[in-house]
Amino acid sequence: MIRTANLRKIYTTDEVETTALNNVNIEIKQGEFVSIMGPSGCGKSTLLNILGLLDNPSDGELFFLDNEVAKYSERQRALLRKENIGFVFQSFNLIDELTVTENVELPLLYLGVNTADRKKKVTEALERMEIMHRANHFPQQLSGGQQQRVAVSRAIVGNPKLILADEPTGNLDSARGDEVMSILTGLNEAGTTIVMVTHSPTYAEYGNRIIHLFDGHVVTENYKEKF
Amino acid sequence: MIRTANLRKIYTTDEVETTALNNVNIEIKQGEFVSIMGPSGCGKSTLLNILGLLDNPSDGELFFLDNEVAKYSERQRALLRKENIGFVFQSFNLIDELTVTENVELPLLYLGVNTADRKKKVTEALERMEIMHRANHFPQQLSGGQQQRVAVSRAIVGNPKLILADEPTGNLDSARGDEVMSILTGLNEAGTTIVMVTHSPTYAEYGNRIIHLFDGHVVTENYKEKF
Ligand SMILES: Nc1ncnc2c1ncn2[C@@H]1O[C@H](COP(=O)(O)OP(=O)(O)OP(=O)(O)O)[C@@H](O)[C@H]1O
Ligand SMILES: Nc1ncnc2c1ncn2[C@@H]1O[C@H](COP(=O)(O)OP(=O)(O)OP(=O)(O)O)[C@@H](O)[C@H]1O
Ligand SMILES: [Mg+2]
Ligand SMILES: [Mg+2]
Repeated sequence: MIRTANLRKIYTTDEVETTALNNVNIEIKQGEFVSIMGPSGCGKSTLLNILGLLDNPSDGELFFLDNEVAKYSERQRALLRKENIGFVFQSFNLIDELTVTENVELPLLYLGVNTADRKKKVTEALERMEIMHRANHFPQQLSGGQQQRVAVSRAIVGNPKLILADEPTGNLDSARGDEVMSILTGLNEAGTTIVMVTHSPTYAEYGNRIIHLFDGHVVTENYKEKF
Repeated sequence: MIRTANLRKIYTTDEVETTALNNVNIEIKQGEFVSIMGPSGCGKSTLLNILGLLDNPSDGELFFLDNEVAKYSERQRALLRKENIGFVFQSFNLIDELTVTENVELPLLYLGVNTADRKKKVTEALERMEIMHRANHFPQQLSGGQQQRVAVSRAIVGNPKLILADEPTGNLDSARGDEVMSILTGLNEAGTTIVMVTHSPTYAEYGNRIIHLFDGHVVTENYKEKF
């Protein structure tokens, strides 16, 4: 599904150059559930943004579904992204001017799904996340945890091949957090590949493998027999 | 310090009326450290926004430092807020166009602190939160956890009488989370009153009391002998 070779990402500002990722070599196979952990600022979101084709690496190679994409343009990346990837952003990235329904519907519009099917799939996703009662609210009218559940609904509504989730339970109490994890596990058992960043050791264990990042490089990987 | 009497908050949108808080009667004494817990959407942030004079209740009374403030105007509330309260928002609310230093400096500008003292206090707060190396970055150039540490720095820089913190460790790994808690505990021991919303049972225990909310009302309060 995804493979990186000596991946590097360097951010430059007027003052300083930050190496967010340094020689990262990982492979994520179709159908895996991989967790990523590491201290604040170690490069987890940066890695997820690159794996999700939202940003280009500074150096190195990135293979996505057998294409080498490290130097793809935004247009080329957008096409691959819309057809294959669902994303839960760490800061939700909901569109304030759109209602909950319209936010969750967006991925289906890109896929050209018709109105009746869109309505059905959106309702299904909102009910699954128990946020249907807020369907006509705007993001600013929701609590932090409710916004996070809308973000997860949007990521799963198009039934993508790959879900990239950046701390999908960060704003949730443990009951809601467990619900999100059981939904992700269910999707993974049905064949969806999942890469999840988390600070929770308990939730990291849901994956069949944990990649630990530190200061921009992979320090260890823990395997369970599953793969 | 703060007392509420039959506090209610109702949000109305075109479609529906939501009672976010219903007959909340709580008192927070000077020097206490109180935690608030409850499921997603139960009214924690709404309560903190009202206690922090950022929003007016729909009904009931609110006493802040012996003033009855439920019907105060925004101007009156802003004055009391700027002089007494430090706030850590659940969604950070950092100003994107300002650097980390300028964001943290803001409360001191409102208090009329001179340039030299501002610089000294800002440096102290950033060093305490181990984020000094990002002083000239903009919020968009920081990781989620780094933004959260900036938000905590801004809340403590003016040494306010009261700190209201809405999940101050939500985006942090356990090491950084523990650091924030030890800073809050230190401030509390020096006399700062703290009200903290958290989903973490471990961190909730740092308070001398835990208020549990459910569907907009207080269901239980757990006391330790301290007060
Ligand atoms: N501006 C608003 N307009 C309408 N309803 C709102 C608004 N803000 C919050 N609500 C509703 O009020 C209720 C309480 O929200 P609040 O943000 O206080 O929850 P919370 O306990 O902080 O939850 P979380 O743990 O998810 O952050 C929720 O049901 C939410 O949908
Ligand atoms: N746009 C940017 N410009 C400059 N530096 C950046 C930018 N975005 C991130 N960084 C830096 O790159 C490093 C990695 O950031 P990243 O967001 O990937 O961390 P993270 O592991 O997700 O942390 P957290 O757990 O706090 O979310 C950080 O040191 C951060 O300051
Ligand atoms: Mg991150
Ligand atoms: Mg909240």
